[in-house]
Amino acid sequence: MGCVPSKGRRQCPGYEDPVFLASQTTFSVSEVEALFELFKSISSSVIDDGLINKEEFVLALFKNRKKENLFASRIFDLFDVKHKGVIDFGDFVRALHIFHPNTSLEDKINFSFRLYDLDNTGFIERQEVKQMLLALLGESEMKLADETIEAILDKTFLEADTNQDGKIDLSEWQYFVSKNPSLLRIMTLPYLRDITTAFPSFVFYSEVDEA
Amino acid sequence: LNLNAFDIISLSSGFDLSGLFEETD
Repeated sequence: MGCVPSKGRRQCPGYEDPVFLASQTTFSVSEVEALFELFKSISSSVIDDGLINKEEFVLALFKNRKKENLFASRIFDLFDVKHKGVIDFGDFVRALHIFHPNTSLEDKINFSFRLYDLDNTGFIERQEVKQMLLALLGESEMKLADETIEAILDKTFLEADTNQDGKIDLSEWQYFVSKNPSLLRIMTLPYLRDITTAFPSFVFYSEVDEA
Repeated sequence: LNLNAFDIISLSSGFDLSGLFEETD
């Protein structure tokens, strides 16, 4: 099973033509092919079926398959656009494209909004932000009094929720992020700029003459 | 504490995808 080269073509569930994926994303054809090497490695780490399940995703992130993590789980769910419980190669490339240094700020802002909108209502609500703060505190074993957490939430929603309706909509988020650009730091992965250097073996399997 | 909640949340290791690119060879 898994992803195997066959007559120069790769047999893999959800595999898409690198030329097509490059046309839809910031990546060059060579970069898409290099990402396939990364994808193969992650998707075969637990079950060699050519798809990344949540356990494999967490294992790749933390090198620890048992770790439960709200944030990693949320990222996985956004990568899994077809809601199949697995990430195929096309999902993987299109999602990572958002994290490319050259991808537009607008795309990054929109993705980050969805990241924090845990229940997909189209709004970032106070209880969602509190849930994430508590998860982070649990992850780091850091302790903060509930009054401190509420004070942080008050301050945040005072700044971000400009119409003061208790929730942050996309336009409020866009404005808030423009005043706090450091919030987008997590949306850019410098590794993606050098992906062909990091995974040079793609050259041996390349299906195109030029990239 | 001068940080907003999102500054704090973005420190989570789960939002840092760098791990995907490490130790994969």
